[in-house]
Amino acid sequence: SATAQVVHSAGRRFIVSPVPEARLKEQ
Amino acid sequence: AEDTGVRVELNEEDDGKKSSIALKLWVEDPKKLKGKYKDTGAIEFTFDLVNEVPEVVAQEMVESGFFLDCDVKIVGKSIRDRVALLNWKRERTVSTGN
Repeated sequence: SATAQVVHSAGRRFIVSPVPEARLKEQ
Repeated sequence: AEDTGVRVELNEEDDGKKSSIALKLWVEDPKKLKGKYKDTGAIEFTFDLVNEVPEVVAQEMVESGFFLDCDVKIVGKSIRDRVALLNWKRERTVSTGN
């Protein structure tokens, strides 16, 4: 599954990954 | 915690010692957001429990294009709630002597 990185100008790194289907169905 | 439609979970095991912890945030219910949400998936990031403020991280997510400005409060609150729960669990662990 593909992931992508976004680095904010403040230096924080955000990594974007798919949401697992099981987690969406929790609660 | 209030259901904000934005879910924040730990993205690593909490050893109770590290000040910086990996979190994962995703939108469970886009209808609870004010702005139009572009489904980007889950956002993984690290958060410093001692030195960082949830609302600042939320603002960085807005500036990075994940959310619109009108949703910065709801994203910040979601992170704040998770951080508060994490801190509460840590305090409870310390007070019970584990």
